[in-house]
Amino acid sequence: WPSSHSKDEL
Amino acid sequence: MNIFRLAGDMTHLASVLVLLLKIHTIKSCAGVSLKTQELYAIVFATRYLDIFTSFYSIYNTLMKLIFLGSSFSIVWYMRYHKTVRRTYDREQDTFRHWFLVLPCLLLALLIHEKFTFLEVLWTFSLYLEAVAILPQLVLLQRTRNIDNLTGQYVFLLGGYRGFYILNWIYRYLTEPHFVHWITWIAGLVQTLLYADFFYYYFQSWKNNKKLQLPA
Repeated sequence: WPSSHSKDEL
Repeated sequence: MNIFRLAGDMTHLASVLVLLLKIHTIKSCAGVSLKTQELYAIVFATRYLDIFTSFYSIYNTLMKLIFLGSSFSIVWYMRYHKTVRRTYDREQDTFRHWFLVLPCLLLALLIHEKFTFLEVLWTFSLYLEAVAILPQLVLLQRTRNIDNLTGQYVFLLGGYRGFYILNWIYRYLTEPHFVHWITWIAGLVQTLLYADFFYYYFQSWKNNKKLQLPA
């Protein structure tokens, strides 16, 4: 999954 | 994605499914706090506002829809379903959960990563999720008989954030610049709130006796 900021988490 | 985060998401999904199973099959929400369910609905509504603006993966969007759908349908069941609503012990579930919402909102307005509408609400959802379980834990201490499904629900709900903490450690070690103190501290507080529940849950599981929290 891309993007290091944590918005890619649930 | 790493195994810790996947385990966390699956544990979280399992907790929601256990609760939906209980409510949908035995048409009972005895021992379940509506206040906690309402707080969780607010958590997901404010956390997933970006569902239409940013796309990460099918998995991410699908899980967001599942969590949104399940949390709001649980609140609907407990408020409006003719059979289920009768099993809700209103007198015991008296935690003033709005006293949790306001401080979290104020804290999000003070401490956040960026001062934008989405970011402040996202931060608010993190703080609110950390304390959302409190009405449920208070209710469990009041209702002596904790049935298995409710106990499993709380156990899984507490476990998922524990996996997320492992995920954050893993991502901190493997991804440069992955530092999110707000998320980490909120997640740690959330998991610590379950500490005594976990202790009594394991005790009851080890001695194979009914789960009872001290009053």
